[in-house]
Formats: sequence, C-alpha cells, structure tokens
Amino acid sequence: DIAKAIINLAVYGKAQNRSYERLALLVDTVGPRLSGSKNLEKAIQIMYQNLQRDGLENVHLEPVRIPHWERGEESAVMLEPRTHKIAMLGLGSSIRTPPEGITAEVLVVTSFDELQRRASEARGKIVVYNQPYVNYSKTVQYRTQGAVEAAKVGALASLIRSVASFSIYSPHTGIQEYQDGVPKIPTACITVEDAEMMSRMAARGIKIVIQLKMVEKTYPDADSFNTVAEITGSKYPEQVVLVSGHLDSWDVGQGAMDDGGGVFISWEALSLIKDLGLRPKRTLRLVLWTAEEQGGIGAFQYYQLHKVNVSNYSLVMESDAGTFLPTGLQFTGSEKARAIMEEVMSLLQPLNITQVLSHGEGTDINFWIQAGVPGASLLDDLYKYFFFHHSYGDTMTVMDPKQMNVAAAVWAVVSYVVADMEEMLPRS
Amino acid sequence: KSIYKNGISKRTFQEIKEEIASYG
Repeated sequence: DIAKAIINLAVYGKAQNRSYERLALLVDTVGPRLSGSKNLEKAIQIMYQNLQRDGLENVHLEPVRIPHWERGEESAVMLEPRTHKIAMLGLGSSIRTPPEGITAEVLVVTSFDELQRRASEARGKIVVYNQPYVNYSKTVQYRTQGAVEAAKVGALASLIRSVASFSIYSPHTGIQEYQDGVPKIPTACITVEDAEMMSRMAARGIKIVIQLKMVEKTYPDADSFNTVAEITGSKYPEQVVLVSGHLDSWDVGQGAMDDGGGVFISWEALSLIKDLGLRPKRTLRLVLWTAEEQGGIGAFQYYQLHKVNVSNYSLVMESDAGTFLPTGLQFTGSEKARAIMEEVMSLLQPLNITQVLSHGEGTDINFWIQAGVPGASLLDDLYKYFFFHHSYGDTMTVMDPKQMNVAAAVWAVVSYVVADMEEMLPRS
Repeated sequence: KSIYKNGISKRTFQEIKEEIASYG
C-alpha cells in the first residue's frame, strides 16, 4: 500500500499544498529566472539551501556554462495606416536594431511557403508572420526560424505571431536561432490580435509601416549550475531513476508554470518518499536543470559528464509541460517497458490517472532517451498550458495547489516504484 | 545484480506484475 500512502500524504495528508507553497515562496521572492541572470543564480542558491534543509542526500551543484542574453528597451509602433502601439517581446538571442530603430513597410504572410512565393516583395521590409496555431511543435518553427527565413529574402526584421493557443493581447517570447551565412535580423513576437489585424489590413491592400526598436544584448556565456539532490538507493545505489524539472525561465511573468511546477513537484516527490521513511533500492536523483529554455544547455553538459553511466539509468523523468491536473504519463521505451509502466500507473487508480501515452520526452532528458534510456513526462491540459507559456501570464495565479498535489503524487508513485523494483526497466 | 540494458530479465512478466501490485 505504498502507493496509497504516497497518494494520501500528497493529496489528503499533511503534505497537501506543500509544493504550491514552496513554489510561491521562490517565485515571489526571486521572480523570473532568465539564463545568465542574477535571478537564476539566486534561485539556484535558494534551492541548494532548500534541498539541504529538507534533509535530502548528496545535495550539490554541478557547474556548467550557459548563454547570457538580456532584453533591453523594445517597442514596435504601427505608423501607417494609423498610429498603434504594438505589444511585443523580443526573442531570445535576437540582435538589436540600430539606435534609430527600423522603420519599414510590412509584408504579412501566413506561412513560410507564402513567404517563398512572395520573396521578391520582402526585400527591405519587416516580415510579419500570421501563422495559424496548429500545435506547439509545428507552430514554434515560425518563432525559431522566422528571422532566418525572412533574412534569406532580404527582410530587415521579423515579427511573429505569438505561438499561443489563446491570447488576451499577450505576447509570448522564446528562443530563436540564427543560421551561419544568413544575415542576422532583429526578431520578436507580437500578439495574435495584432498579427491578425495586420493580416486583414494587408488583405484589403492597405499599406502598413512599423517602427521597431530593440536594445537587446548578448553577453559572454555565464557560470551556472545544475542542482542535484538524492535519496541514495538501499541495494543498487549506483543505479538511478532521475526526476527533474528546469529552474530557469523566461524573463516574463514568474516562470511559475514553466517550469516552476515541474521543479517543485519533482522536489515534492523526494520529500514525500522521505517523509514516509522510504528508501528505494535504486538511487532517486532530483536534477533541477539550468538554461533549458536556451535548448537544454545545462542538461547537455550533465549528459556529457554522466553518459558514461547511461546503462545505470533505469528511467529519466521530466515535468516541463505544466502541472495542472494530470491526464496521464507520457512514456518512451520498449514494449516490455511500456507494459511494466502500465502496471505502475495502475497503482494510481485511486486518482483515476492510469493512462500511459506515447512520446515521453523533455528537452533536458531527450539526450538520455535517444541513448536508449526509457523516458517519461507528465501530460496535462496542454491547450491551457499554451495560453500562458512564455508570457507575462506565467505566474502563480495560473497554478492550482490541488492539481499540483495530484501531479506530485503521480510523480512520486512512478519514480519510487520504478526505483524500488528488483529489476531495471528493460530496454529491448 | 539486477538486469539492465539488453540483458535478459530473470523474471516473467507475471512476476513483475505481482511485484508492482505489491506496492498497491
């Protein structure tokens, strides 16, 4: 009845709302935690103390180097056909505009294909992408590649409709990439509303002119840490079940949902197991990644350092898609392993959360999954998640303590049982 | 030692099921 004990403690017992309260304290104290920022390093130090104070074992910080880009003053104003201030957020790693800004006519397109078809019109313009939202993985291509594709056809800057499932005039940010040999141009996201408005204007043949000013700055890479804590295994201590979330966030809102929720339910999983006096046969390792938003930079260096032990990792878990009410566990692994995970998830029947779905993944754990280690991630209401993702709305106000309790219970049961089974999860 | 990677499990799936059930 260990599973019931974990569920009772997390959802009905004295640990109720603990992960929510811990998260609120951190994000209210520190705020957003952009890669390379002092906020992030402050959060890492606070978590280091938290994990020690919680009595977890082998608490340590593993040094890594991470990108350091900072947002400066930024503004976009539509000058024609009328004056309209455009809410915007520069994209991570974007270059700045000249001091006087870029004032240019706009070309509105709804896809890369349309941009190609109308390439001859793009030279010297600001390209506005009004791409429809399909799902995050498909639509994010416009955020990450928008500047490169626009620069290839001679554009001066790109403004991209926020990758969001819903908008209340809320711009979203995120990382974007330049490409060797292609001129770097400033790039930012605008709101769904403004992208759609300019699309309508363009369809009526109205000329649109925007003045864009961005004072972003890229610094040399900064020092940072992945934060690690454990419950050392009682029988196979060298074997590991890794449970994780990322401590960095974008520089908007509080980073409570992305990925404060994942961090704190992962910590809560170890706290629940420790509170019950349990010690699994394998080591349960909590890792709080740094610089995930820049492409899993901290996690990649952790993988490089620890991959020598890849055969000792039974399961890697990352929660980085929200901690609203879970609908199931996403899993990647062999059929045998999946069958075992279905049995493990059946222990969560009391919460009626027993589904095992495909596509277990996480930017920070994908390195291990590609090396053959079974991987798991928490699935919840992704439609709601992308309302707030990478926007000023990512605050404690979207978090729900009861839902976090349930998410923590799922995370704790799965990680503990897999860590305590006599055999590791099979890979063939 | 417990079996990992491409090793051969020493247990039948039924035994693994019963082991997991013991946590419930």
